Amino acid sequence: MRLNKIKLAGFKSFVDPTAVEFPSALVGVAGPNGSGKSNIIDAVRWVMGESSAKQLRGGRIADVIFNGSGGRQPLASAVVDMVFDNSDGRLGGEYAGWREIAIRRSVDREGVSNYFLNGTRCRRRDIADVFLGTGLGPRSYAIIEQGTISRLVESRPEELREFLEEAA
Amino acid sequence: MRLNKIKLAGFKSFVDPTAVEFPSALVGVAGPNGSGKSNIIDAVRWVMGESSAKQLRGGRIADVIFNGSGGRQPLASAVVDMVFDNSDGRLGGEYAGWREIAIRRSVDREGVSNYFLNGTRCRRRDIADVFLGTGLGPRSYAIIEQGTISRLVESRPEELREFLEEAA
Amino acid sequence: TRERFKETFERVNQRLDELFQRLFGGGSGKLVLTGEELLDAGVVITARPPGKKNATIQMLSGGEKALVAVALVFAIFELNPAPFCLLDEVDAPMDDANVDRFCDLVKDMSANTQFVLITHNRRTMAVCHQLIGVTMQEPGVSRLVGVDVDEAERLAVS
Amino acid sequence: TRERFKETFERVNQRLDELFQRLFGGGSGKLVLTGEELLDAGVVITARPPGKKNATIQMLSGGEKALVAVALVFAIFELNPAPFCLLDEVDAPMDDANVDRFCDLVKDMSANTQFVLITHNRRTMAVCHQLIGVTMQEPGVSRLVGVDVDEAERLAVS
Ligand SMILES: Nc1ncnc2c1ncn2[C@@H]1O[C@H](COP(=O)(O)OP(=O)(O)OP(=O)(O)O)[C@@H](O)[C@H]1O
Ligand SMILES: Nc1ncnc2c1ncn2[C@@H]1O[C@H](COP(=O)(O)OP(=O)(O)OP(=O)(O)O)[C@@H](O)[C@H]1O
Ligand SMILES: [Mg+2]
Ligand SMILES: [Mg+2]
Repeated sequence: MRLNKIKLAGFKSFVDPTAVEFPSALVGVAGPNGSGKSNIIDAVRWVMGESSAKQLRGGRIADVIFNGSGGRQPLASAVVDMVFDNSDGRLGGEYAGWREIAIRRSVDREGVSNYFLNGTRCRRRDIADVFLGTGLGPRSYAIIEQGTISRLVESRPEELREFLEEAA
Repeated sequence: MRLNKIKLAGFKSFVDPTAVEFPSALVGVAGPNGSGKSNIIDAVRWVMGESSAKQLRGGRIADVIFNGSGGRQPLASAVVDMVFDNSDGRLGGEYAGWREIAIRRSVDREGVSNYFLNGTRCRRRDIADVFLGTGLGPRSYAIIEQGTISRLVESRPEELREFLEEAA
Repeated sequence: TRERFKETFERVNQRLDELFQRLFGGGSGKLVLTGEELLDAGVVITARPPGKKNATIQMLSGGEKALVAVALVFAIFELNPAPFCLLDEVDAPMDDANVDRFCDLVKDMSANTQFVLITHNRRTMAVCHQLIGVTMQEPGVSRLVGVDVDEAERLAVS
Repeated sequence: TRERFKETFERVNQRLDELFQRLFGGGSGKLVLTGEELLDAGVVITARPPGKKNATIQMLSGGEKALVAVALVFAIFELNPAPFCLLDEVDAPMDDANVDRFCDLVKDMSANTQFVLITHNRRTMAVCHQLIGVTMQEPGVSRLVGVDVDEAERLAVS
């Protein structure tokens, strides 16, 4: 299972529809401060079901929608698609047969989210089920946010234990 | 008032007596990870009276004493001297007349600290008095520890208020 | 679940030590249980950088902590390898020698796992197969540009 | 003390905005009181990087937050200028363009205040009048070496 691309439209500073392709196993992302690099990671965690605004550096869940800039008006909604190549059948359960898996999430200004799985509307739970057993998810240890790498080893003994249990 | 030099002996990784001179107004400190750069900043805060082991990245106050390494035995005590050029009389109170001010702190394995001002034993309070009104001190906003620069702006509104009041 | 935890603990511990030695070029890193009772004991990490005595995590430097954390994440990761791994400027506190060791490790692991590395460090950019540039030529609006390492470095300057 | 706080608040606020514009190359940064009552209201920071809308500190990027924090520290600093300022790797999250603006500012301020900057960044090393190298040639034992910028960069690699 490989991550093929992420498409963002109206998500944070990605006001225009933008496709981020990941053509190989080792992809670097570079650019000036404040240009939108960490917003891409927020988009991945958001489309996988992240529900806390604070974890997405916002105050309300609708803060992920493009808020306007010097020359652009705020938008009314945000959409992110994430497309996987599942030709190895790694994604389990009823989806193992799908060669490609696309998950989509959209949100409007009232904070109402809709989830889609290969084009069909579904619930948030269904997205979580897709990733069950793969170690992936909105708070997966496979996603290290900026400035948090050392926090892991500084956590209290019972937190470190929980972390290990989650991975078992 | 200018900081002339800091002398460390047995303080953390500075097992051999080491004098760090600050000959100009803009001095850089560079070196590999774990080589002892941040330990110099800890030495400055410690000699100015820092009393919390946790703030010095230790468990007990005696953890600032050289603990041994692959080839060296642990030491029994640690001493740090800090020497200022006070020819502008900036350091206030009874010390304004002194051209040079040297503060010293030593500690033994029982955690007993001794403070000295220009060679004469004094109390911790006396050291604090020397810096009164200069903005300096073990937790001064003029000393930014590694990894804490962003914590300042992320603090709660009442904390930010206290920070301003301290500076007033 | 006691058996399961014990097995996880031991496997991660072994892998942690191997990755620690690789990232630090020696020494050792270990997980230690804080209590007798397997089912509710806490877990702490002890680290011994090469040539130094055993230290608690607190006493380590900024760069050393980042390396230990990477070793732990990758040790857990290998137990249950997620298909991709996103790292946001984890190389920021590292000096060049440690960045090189980190990049070597990531290069090896990218045989089984897909990595996306956000970085300002030229050395890390250089080991990536592809580089994605993110800019805000129009203020407040993020856009992608294709870049090579030299351009990416210039991009970070613009 | 109400008068005193008000005066401090206003002076820091003005200086914060000037330093913000200098570090970001435009935009504006401001302190805002969270309540009516001067004596117990909290204080928050709002920031507007050039070309962007007003943002809360939370929404800023890692590098942007570090710049705002430097502007605030220096604004407070100038109110009650301590004789020296020690900064431990505050430039780590900054890209090269922001490091250059930060260094320019520090160079100017070093006319009145002594700065000691711990850094891994070659650009920051280059503006320092003197460089102190710290090594552990003997493992676990810190020692100083005199270095120039090229040597310091190599030192960080050793
Ligand atoms: N809802 C939104 N609408 C418009 N812009 C937004 C929104 N949310 C965040 N932003 C902008 O995104 C920027 C932050 O982007 P991000 O954190 O991805 O930067 P970065 O490239 O990671 O930078 P750094 O190198 O400093 O970490 C902020 O300046 C903020 O103004
Ligand atoms: N009491 C002690 N005795 C001996 N060594 C100590 C003592 N306390 C700390 N150390 C050592 O000092 C080292 C940390 O040094 P320091 O934090 O100054 O590194 P640094 O140069 O700032 O590195 P970085 O660039 O990663 O921030 C640790 O590796 C630790 O082993
Ligand atoms: Mg970022
Ligand atoms: Mg350090």
